[in-house]
Amino acid sequence: SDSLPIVVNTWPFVNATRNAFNKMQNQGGTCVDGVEVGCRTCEDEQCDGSVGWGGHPDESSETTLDSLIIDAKTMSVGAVANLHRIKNAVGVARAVMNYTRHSILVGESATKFALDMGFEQTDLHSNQSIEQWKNWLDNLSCQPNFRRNVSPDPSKSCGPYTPDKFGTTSFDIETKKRPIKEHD
Amino acid sequence: TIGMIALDSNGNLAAATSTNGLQFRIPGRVSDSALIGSGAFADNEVGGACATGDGDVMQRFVPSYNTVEAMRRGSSPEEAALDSIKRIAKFYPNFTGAVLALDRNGRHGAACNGMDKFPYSVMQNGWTDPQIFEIPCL
Repeated sequence: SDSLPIVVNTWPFVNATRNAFNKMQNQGGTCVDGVEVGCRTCEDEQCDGSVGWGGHPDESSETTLDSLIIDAKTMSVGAVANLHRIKNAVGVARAVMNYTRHSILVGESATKFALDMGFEQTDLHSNQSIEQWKNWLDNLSCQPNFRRNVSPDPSKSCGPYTPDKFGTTSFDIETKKRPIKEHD
Repeated sequence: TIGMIALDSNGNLAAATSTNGLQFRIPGRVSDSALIGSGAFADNEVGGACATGDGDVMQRFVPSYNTVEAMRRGSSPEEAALDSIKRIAKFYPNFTGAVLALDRNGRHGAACNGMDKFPYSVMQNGWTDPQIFEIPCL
């Protein structure tokens, strides 16, 4: 096709698109190189706050990262999840693909793997993520959160939570509307 | 979250994702973006797909794999993505999410739910800059 190479990505993250395309078209990179560079661009730019360090803290204020990379020519895959203190998540995912026979590594063990592979350890908090978390904890009583069927009532209170001994276990299918920039 | 699919001049495909997840999640939670078939999937013989949105809901339906398989059966990228979105919306009508697909011929399409519209970015041979495509959601 005359349109090749081609890169598509979710959301209007055009620098990521451009860098991925240029990697393939002008720098002799493979399509795997292209998607790695594209995702790395967004990690560095913290695209809309949903990618990279310093955004979307968890209940304990920490930002952790998830990433996946797939080479469809060989069906090689690498992924990391709940990665702590490493900014270049897609780079670690590619290292999982290149240097292991596994598909996914998670948590602190993934961080240890990343350090062994030469990645730099760094704090992923930002001033903004700390402020967001403090506001959620102190002013919003930990609302919203992802707990259910626990005590104290998670729709009103912060934890620590324990299973609700007196309530029924419900599994409603309603999903809460979340801000447009808050997405996986 | 970013989900990306690339198709090179030799017809080879790759896909990748990267995210910092949902705000105030329970520590230890894993998003769909890290899961093959859910956050992304690709097959050189067919095409690739990637997903974005509420990962706790979306990963239950493995939408990227479903989209690629729908393209394998002859659906266009748009039709295939829509099939995946509809399967999720059947159980979770209010969920927020989108699926983006690219076939092995360079055709792309997307479908979404829970938003007014979903923008995605494209760059291909012969263009000087990426273009933003916006599609209306269900």
